[in-house]
Amino acid sequence: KVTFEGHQVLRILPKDEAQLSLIKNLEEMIEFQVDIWMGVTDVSNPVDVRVPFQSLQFVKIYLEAQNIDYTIMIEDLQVVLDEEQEEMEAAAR
Amino acid sequence: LAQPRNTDSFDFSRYHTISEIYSFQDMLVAENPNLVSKIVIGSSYEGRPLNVLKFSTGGTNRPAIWIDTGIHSREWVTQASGTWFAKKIVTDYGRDPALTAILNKMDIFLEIVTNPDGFAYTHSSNRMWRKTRKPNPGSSCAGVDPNRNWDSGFGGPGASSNPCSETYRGPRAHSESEVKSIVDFVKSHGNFKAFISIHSYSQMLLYPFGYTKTPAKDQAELHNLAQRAITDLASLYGTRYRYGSIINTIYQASGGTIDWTYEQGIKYSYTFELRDTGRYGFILPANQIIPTAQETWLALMAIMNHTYNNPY
Repeated sequence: KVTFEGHQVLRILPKDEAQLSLIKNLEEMIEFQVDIWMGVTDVSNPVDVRVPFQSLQFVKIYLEAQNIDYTIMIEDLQVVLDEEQEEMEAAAR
Repeated sequence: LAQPRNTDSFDFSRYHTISEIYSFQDMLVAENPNLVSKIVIGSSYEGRPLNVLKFSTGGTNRPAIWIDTGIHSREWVTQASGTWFAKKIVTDYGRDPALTAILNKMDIFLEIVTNPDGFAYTHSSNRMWRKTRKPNPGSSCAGVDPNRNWDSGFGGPGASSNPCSETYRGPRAHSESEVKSIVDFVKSHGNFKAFISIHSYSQMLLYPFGYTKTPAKDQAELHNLAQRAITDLASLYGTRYRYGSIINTIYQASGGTIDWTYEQGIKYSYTFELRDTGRYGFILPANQIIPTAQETWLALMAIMNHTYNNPY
């Protein structure tokens, strides 16, 4: 089973078109294996990206260097998934 | 584990496995033989049945409405909402005048687990899986994005040719049996008047096109109906939706489901992106399943009512 310890979901808040294309570039950097949860649309809408633990530092440096605002929507994805699984099993019982 | 003995004791407020949903479907059919039947329109790559529930009060090849959920397997709130919709239809028929009128003249087809291999995989191996599960020759990455595999702008910008991408379009249009089965069914039926494909998340109601900026010829009507539908949706819990054509509201996406259905002449073609309400994304807590399904139902009823009142 694939697990997601340390994966974070970042909610990125693009300020302008230039930042939108920088975020698009991030999507294309497949070596960092970012998983687009909610893709780039327009400036007023957030972009949600799941970032594997091993890419987190780079991605955050990339965003901060470009002065792109973001918040951490999910601190540790595996924790949330474990809760979801436990809830399913408890409810089934 | 305790299995519900009937659909009244089925727990709609939690997420279920594929076998639990399939047995729910069989129970619903058994409990409502004069209203619900199950049609298997094909099978997935791994051989799972593609079950479609047909809600019909008679007639032959009546004008019909299609609703599907779960084409992207990780969007669990959609399969859960589809299960709730199925029960809602049998509960409200004969009670709700609007739904009763619709079902006295039209059929409703509901495919709850539209990507069963992917859905089973999210339970067994990878909760984040979105695509189908067919291996891609020459690549270590499996799966095709079933919402990029339709023969509508297929292969254009807005889909990837890389099998490892989440938006991989597949080797050719309709290469995925999960897609081809719907294509064949819709074509053989030939009398669908509305087609609604349900995704999550980002709270949007979208209509064609995604692959081209050319407006749909019915754009004005589709836009107005979308506005009414999201207003009805918001009336319950205040969930705010955006609406518009796919390409103008989110991004360019080629090979999409409702672009194909619209080009088949099914005017009322819509895609929903259900809630997140702020911070859960695809891991929407189970306690939001029923509120999500309830609010979405109001929008679905707006679209189904309009379809019923505007035959074409």
